[in-house]
Amino acid sequence: PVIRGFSDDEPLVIA
Amino acid sequence: MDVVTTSLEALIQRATNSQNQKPDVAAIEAFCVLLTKEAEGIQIGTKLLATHIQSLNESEALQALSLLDTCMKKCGPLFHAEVGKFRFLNEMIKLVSPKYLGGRTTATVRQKVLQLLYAWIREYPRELKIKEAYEMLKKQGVIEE
Repeated sequence: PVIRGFSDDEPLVIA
Repeated sequence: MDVVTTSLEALIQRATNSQNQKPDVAAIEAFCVLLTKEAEGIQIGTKLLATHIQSLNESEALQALSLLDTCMKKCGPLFHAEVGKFRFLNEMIKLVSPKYLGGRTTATVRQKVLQLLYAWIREYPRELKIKEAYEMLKKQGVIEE
């Protein structure tokens, strides 16, 4: 599962 | 390949070379200057840093992490903003996460990654995603407080 990212960025990877 | 990329690539190779007996200050300085002086320098520089911190060679990885921290200190808010994106932070997370590269990363490198994130939360409070990444690592049990 990933946390939704913001514009010009990617979602946060879940460790 | 454009001249900025090749120059930044040559400089980071020198600055993180596992044969270095001591920091190659000239290469480190030149990398920081070129990174801030050239258009796209920050994007190219952060991509190169993300690659080198994941080196299988511990000395290279540690020198790349030190170079990263030096750039944070010297290269200003535009650099902080680029490192403060999940796109870059994810590459650091992968080094400490057993789901990704944590299993093949030495304890020294994993510890340095966590130390940097912890320090940056205080030094660069405007970069909210750094804190978000750190909190996630705590929540996932990668960091025991």
